[in-house]
Amino acid sequence: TQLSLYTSPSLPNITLGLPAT
Amino acid sequence: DSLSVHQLAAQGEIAKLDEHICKDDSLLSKQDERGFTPLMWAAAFGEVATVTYLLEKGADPRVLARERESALSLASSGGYTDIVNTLLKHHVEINTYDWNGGTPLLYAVRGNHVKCVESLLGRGADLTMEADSGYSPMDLAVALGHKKVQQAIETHILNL
Repeated sequence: TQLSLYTSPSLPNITLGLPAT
Repeated sequence: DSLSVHQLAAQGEIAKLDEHICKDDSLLSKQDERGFTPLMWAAAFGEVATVTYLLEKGADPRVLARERESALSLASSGGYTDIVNTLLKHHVEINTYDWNGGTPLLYAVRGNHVKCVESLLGRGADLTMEADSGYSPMDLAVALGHKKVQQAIETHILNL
């Protein structure tokens, strides 16, 4: 049986593709 | 048996994790190639019981990974309020910032995790710290249309 492996933890970018306010 | 302690932590396999750690307690603080500890993996995947187990075994919740990610920022990003509260009880630094300028509060806001936001604010998270993109927690809540988060921040400010 194949082991299910979790992918490495990650944090999202805090951008919206918009200029910062 | 071939799973790393990091994978076991992510999967909440406490019994297997305990076997490994009892044989070699240095595994408790082992960092993977990105600097993540078993505690960070458990926090990132919402494994509350595993987080509690690792802390009881003496895992250090204040360790930062290579890009300054913390167990608290990972739990906040995932919206795991129980883990956030457990880590805060262990006196972790609440306002760590990382490669992204991200703080636990900013990640909780981004993910629309109202209860996490309330916990972090209740414990004194800094509302003025901005991400590298220039967004404060309030800016971000408004920009993303997360109205309940916005309301939680406003209520907190009014109560100050």
